[in-house]
Amino acid sequence: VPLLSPTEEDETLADSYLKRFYNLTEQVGSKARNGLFERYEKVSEMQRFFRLKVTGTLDHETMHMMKKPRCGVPDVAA
Amino acid sequence: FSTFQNSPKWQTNQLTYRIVNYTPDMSASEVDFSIEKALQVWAKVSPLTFTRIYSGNADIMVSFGGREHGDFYPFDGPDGTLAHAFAPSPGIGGDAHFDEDETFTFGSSRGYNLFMVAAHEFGHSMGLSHSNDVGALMYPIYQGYNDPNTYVLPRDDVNGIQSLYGPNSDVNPDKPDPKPPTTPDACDPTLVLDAVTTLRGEQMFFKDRFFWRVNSQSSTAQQNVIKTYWPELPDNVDAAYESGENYNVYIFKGSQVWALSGYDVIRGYPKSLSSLGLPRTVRKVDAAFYDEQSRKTFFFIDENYYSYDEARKTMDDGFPKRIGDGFPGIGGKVAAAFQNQGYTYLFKGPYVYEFSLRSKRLYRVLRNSYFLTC
Repeated sequence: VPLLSPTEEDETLADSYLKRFYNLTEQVGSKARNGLFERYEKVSEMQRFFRLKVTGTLDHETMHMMKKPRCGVPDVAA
Repeated sequence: FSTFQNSPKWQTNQLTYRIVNYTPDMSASEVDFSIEKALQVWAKVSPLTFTRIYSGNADIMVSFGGREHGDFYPFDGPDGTLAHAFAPSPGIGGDAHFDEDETFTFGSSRGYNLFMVAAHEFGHSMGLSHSNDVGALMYPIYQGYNDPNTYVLPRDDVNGIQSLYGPNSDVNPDKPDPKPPTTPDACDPTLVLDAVTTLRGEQMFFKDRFFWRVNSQSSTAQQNVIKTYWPELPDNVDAAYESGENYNVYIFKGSQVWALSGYDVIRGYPKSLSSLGLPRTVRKVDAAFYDEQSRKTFFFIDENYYSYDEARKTMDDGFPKRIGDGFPGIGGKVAAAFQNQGYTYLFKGPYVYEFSLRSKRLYRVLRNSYFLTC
């Protein structure tokens, strides 16, 4: 089946989700590349927690999980 | 289970709570009842007690608020985040906040059941963090409605709260509480499945209140709670199959059958088994599968099976037959069945029998782990 890239809306939702629940930090300018790596790591961390296939990317299953109603407490201990 | 960093916990077992305000979604008495029952979930299995106060500062302050509500952790409007709570500490510690933009409910109707949301949040109030056990109350995703009067805290959560506070020493040994439910493990060699079906290219394996999804692109079986996908479906289903005629999935429990179109239950269901043409004496279907070649569905009931013509929507004449007559080498009852890549798989106990319907030959005896990779 064709693999669909995440939409801009998905990317925004994912960043908001990862900041809220996985301590993703805002990185801009020369640090932006580190930011991409950090997001890969945070997505992987989330996928491990929910026992999804660990891809580090915003695949269908990961986005589906991010859209489910949930508790607002982060999954990683603050 | 997991606890917060440094495992904060209350230094006393006698805690107080106060309901600061109410949601307009429910009556005040329904909110009171839901909150009290949610706290009792934890009190039943620990030495903790909860006393309600009506003014001043309580250890656990319960409130409803929307968006920015005074704690620098704003809510996000409808859906998404439903509530949050703070780990034990003085001041805001232990407090539970519910997003007023949600629709909270007392029963099982559409919306979020306040009892279930509150019971989860109070786990945080006691010092538990999120669990990655999909069956645990402390799993971060909303898991649907449970009856507050019969809800039994899962084993993972019992282990969590007792790791902080110990067990409840007041439990009457003559009237022990119901055994905490555990989450089935795909790797358990003794696992006996309830039902198996395909759903639009995926395979679904049902057990208790859970099901595993397996698709060809994923190497792992993803475990889910049935009610998070289909709130109307019962737990502990008996049988399931996907019709090759209309691609609906039919789920059986007792004398009823539900029809699913993707993730929606089709209006008008559940129906009785007799609506399929099964005799009224049939009280339960053990297993079912659709045969692509003959376009028939086979229903396994005790030691017999029936053939159902999907195109004509009638039972075939000459049935029931003994399972061993149609499936030589397979005796007794079948627990679950489905077809994959032209083979028929019949599940009995922890074993799977790979069978060819054309040659009527049994090819292999496998373990559940053949499909539920773990």
